Amino acid sequence: MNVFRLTGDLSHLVAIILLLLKIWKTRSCAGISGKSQVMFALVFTTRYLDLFTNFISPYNSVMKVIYLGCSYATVYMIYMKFKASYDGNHDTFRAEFLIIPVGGLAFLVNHEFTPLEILWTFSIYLESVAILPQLFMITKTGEAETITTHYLFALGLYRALYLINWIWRYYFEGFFDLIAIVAGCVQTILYCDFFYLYITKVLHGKKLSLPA
Amino acid sequence: SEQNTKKDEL
Repeated sequence: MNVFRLTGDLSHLVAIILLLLKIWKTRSCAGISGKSQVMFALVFTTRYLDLFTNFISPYNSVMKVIYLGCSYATVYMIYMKFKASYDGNHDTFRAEFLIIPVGGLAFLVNHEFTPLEILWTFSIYLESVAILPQLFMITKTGEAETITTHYLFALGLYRALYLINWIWRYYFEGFFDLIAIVAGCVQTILYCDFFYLYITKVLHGKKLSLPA
Repeated sequence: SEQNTKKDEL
């Protein structure tokens, strides 16, 4: 494991825990897209089915369990515990417009036509676009709480660090996975506009708000 | 193999 992969994983972990803590501490999930969070739970569920079939390392298993647990806890907080604060009126992105095409693509373009491999591919494709309802929600309301922008930055940074990890692995291990790389590029590109706003506004102490 | 290497990522 190289340093980019490790910091990528840690950045992902920070993002997930930051969101969970924010909701827990404020007792509110206002401004958070439940649809994005349900899709992330679906991403982890379909990707980590190999927890039961393929042991890699204690690190690998522990991280998978943490990601899964936090992801389900987040969905539980949004749709059950703090349901009253959920901003459903602004969370209007049609999730089926992502899930159905992504499912079709996973059937057509995969490494191996087996159930586990198709589900893994589905999770990679879905992850690349799962943030869209959240970004759409911010565009719609025109603003985001600063802590939410820190969450988004850490989440976007994770895949960007994975991209560097894949370049590293290609040079030093001769390893590459085209499905993960293409989806990872798409995923990172979706955050570019947000990264720009984060760096020019949030890091200068301003709240992220979009012009009306 | 490629499959095994791939699955070590999260």
